[in-house]
This record gives sequence, C-alpha cells and structure tokens, in this order.
Amino acid sequence: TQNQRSILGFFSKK
Amino acid sequence: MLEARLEQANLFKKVVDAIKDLVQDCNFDCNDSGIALQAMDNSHVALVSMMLRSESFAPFRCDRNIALGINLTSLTKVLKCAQSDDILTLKAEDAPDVVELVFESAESDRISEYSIKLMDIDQEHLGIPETDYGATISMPAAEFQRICRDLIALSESVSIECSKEGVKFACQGDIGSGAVTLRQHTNVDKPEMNVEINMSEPVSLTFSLKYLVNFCKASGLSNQVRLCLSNEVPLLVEYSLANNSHLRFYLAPKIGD
Repeated sequence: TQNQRSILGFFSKK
Repeated sequence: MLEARLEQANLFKKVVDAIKDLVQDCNFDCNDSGIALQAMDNSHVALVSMMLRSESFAPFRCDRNIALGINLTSLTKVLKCAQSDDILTLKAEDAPDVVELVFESAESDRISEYSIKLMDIDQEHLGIPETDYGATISMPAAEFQRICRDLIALSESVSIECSKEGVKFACQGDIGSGAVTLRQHTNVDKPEMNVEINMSEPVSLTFSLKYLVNFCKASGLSNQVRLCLSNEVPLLVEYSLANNSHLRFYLAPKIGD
C-alpha cells in the first residue's frame, strides 16, 4: 500500500 | 500603497478560479517585484505558489511590503462582476483594511469599483528547495487534463513513470486498469502540441488523482504544462504565464511503508 505523505515532510517552515 | 493595473482582468479571474477549490484564505504578498501567493490545502498535501511579476502589470506600484489576506470565495464573487475583457486595477493602502478592485471597460466609459474586507491570516511560509529534477516533461495542458480526468474514473491514484520509453501514466482500480504513454514529439506547425521529455534518471512516483484533476483547472492559463519529478519528492506542476509569471502546484507523493 502507498500512503499519502504531507508536503510538510518535504518543505521546511520558514 | 499598492496600485497594480492588469490589462486583462480575465487573467486574474482564471488564476483565482484555478486555485479556489484547493485553498480558501490566502495572503497575496505584494512588494516591488509583484504579487505572490503561497498556500497549502487543508490536508497539507498540496501547495500552491503563484507569482505575478510587476512586469505583468502596467503600471505597477508598491512602495512597501503589503500582505492582503483575502478569502477566495469573496474574491470570486467580486471578480464575477468583471467582464472578461475589462481592465483590472488592484489598490490598497499601506496598512489596509480593504483591497479595492476597479474594473474598467476598454470599450465604454464604465468604471466599476468594489472592495473586499481583508482578513488577518497567519500563514506558514514554506521554503521550497531548489531541486534538480530527475525528469521534466512539457506537454499540452489540455492533454494532461484529459489524462487525469480519464484515469480518475478508474482509480484514486496514478503512477507516473518516466523512462527512455517515454512517460507513462498508469492506474489500477476495482474495475480494471488504464495507462497512457507519451513519447517525445515535435509538431512544427503547432509547437503548443509538443511533448518534450528531459530525463537524467528514471523516475517512478504515485500521486493522488484528486489533486491533479484540481491542478488542471489552471489549464486555460497556458497551452503547455511542465511536470517536474524526482523520486520521493513532491511533483511540481507548472503553468507559465506571460512576463515570467507563473502558477505552480506541488503535490506530495504517495510512498510505500
């Protein structure tokens, strides 16, 4: 199964 | 103060239409380089990044940084009051309570003036790293829209595989499966129909079709769409606008445990 990742896991908060 | 005059109100209407189902309350960040917007959808899966450069406006004036917090449903209501070939001017004071929208008919002497109350939006800004993507695909925006709409009838997810063979959009669902493969293609008479594939490494990723179908609402903004992929990083779907402006969507992939 493939799980949907969050964009927050890839782009850091400024 | 901000004063930004856009020859085609329709461009702004199309941009807002393309993003309003994905993001609701957004800051339009205005400074001397133009008007930018960055917003995540509620589930934090997708990110919208818009840049309308000052060169897209004539004239453009913005003396200091102003964040216009606008509800896109409200903005849509007001933009519906503009006719497609109207000229749009956005105006705001330096510490504004409202943004003013002025629609002028190019052909008659009608001037329509609207204002929208601004919101205080505490928005997280994300840093998007410069990425050397493993594969970049430019293709007709309408073709990408068609593929996404066709495949969502069968499945929630699509795998996008880029190899020497071309780019393959494939899905599997309860009723069966579907796949569309595109190869590099040059149409001398209609360059907007070109498919260009640049690949430095094979890429295979899975994405939610619901989001891709949503991004495709921007298809009317540009003949071509650019897809940028690297394994295990978000997909970039880019619609280029005139004057180096753009509307970009980022979508986090689905990854197996």
